[in-house]
Amino acid sequence: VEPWGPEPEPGPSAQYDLSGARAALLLAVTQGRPGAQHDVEALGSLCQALGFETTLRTDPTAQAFQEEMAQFRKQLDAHRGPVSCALVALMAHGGPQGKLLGADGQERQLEVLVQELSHCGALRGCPKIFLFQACRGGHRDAGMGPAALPWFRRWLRAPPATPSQADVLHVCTDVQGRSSRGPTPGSLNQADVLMVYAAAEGCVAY
Amino acid sequence: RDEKGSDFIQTLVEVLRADPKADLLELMTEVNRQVCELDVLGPDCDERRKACLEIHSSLRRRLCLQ
Repeated sequence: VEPWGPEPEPGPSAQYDLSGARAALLLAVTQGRPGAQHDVEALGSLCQALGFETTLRTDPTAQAFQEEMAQFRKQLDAHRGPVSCALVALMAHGGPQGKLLGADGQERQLEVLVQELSHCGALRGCPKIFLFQACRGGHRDAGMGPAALPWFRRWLRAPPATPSQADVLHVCTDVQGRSSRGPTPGSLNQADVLMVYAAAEGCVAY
Repeated sequence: RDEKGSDFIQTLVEVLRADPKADLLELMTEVNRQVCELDVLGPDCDERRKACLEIHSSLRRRLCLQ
């Protein structure tokens, strides 16, 4: 019995098979975010170079964030051939506890947007990459400077300041904020996801 | 961001373009290293500040985009 679906190939070199189609969705609020167009252009160009079929929508409202994600999921599920990877970049103003602001100033929860792809049948077992370029609060990290080091290390060499949240490995055995009942047998909704935030929780993204 | 885009996205694009065959999780660690080295001056802020990425992964295999 394999309640979690097929096991990955054994061995440290096991890789995801990316021979199928790749799709990217870039949602960017540029209004009130000077210079955001540079990110849109750079990321769009990279996605195309890496073989992603790329959909770009600028200045989505909060509602449109959700609709675009739903549309993206439908397109993937309706894709004729196999899909092997999806990348979603959400770029906007944001706030603590996963808040993302649409061009209309209304909020959406990041988790709700992410879950849209967790239920995408075409992406089952495939890597799903999420990039979040948004503030996660108003804290500005001054970093931990040489003063935090023992005197002899300061005397030997004064290293540059390090972000106070750096160098932390946090391993969870369950998915945070989700039901502890676990995924439905035969699927693994929370697996195969890579989420990268531009800032730590509560902090400003520069 | 005003002049050349955000530190995160611009560094990510640079790192992935430089080595697209590498494991994406390792590349993100490198992106974080570079972002952490930057000193930034945010809006309404005269003092230098630091930023740090947060990476959540439930990947089960290596992910190499090329």
